[in-house]
Amino acid sequence: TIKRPPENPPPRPPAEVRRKQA
Amino acid sequence: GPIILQSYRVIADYEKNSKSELAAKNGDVVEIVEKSENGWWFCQLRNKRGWMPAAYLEPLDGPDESEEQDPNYEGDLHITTKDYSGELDDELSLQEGENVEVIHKLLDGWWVVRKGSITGYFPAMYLQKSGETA
Repeated sequence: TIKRPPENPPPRPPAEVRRKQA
Repeated sequence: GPIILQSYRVIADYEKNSKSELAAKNGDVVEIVEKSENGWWFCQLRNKRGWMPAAYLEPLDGPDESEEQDPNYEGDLHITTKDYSGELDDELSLQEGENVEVIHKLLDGWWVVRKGSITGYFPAMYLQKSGETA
């Protein structure tokens, strides 16, 4: 299988996760 | 023998934005085939395979800090390989070819970098180790 990752950076963590980390 | 894949729980719904990605719902359990340092992980969900953002996944056995590297406050020299304009206020905007110091390599592919006196997140995907002094 050819597994090429997407060309764009992955999204930042979902908003609810960022709030939990803060 | 059989290859045992690590299982991770999806922590928020994820819609795919390109063909090679994998869509999943909050609470799905995926198996990790490959972890890329740029924050995209190749996952398997039932009979489907594709890339998912590591930031949307957590290990089944609770938070996994063992793989996370410690910050390096001295900074690891890298060069930016692409222009990037920060979208959130904790991100840096840099042009291609700028020298930066990587302070913390996070598994989600968003690294903490320092440019002069400014520090913020930048996509690991657009960073290359420079190995040269700035």
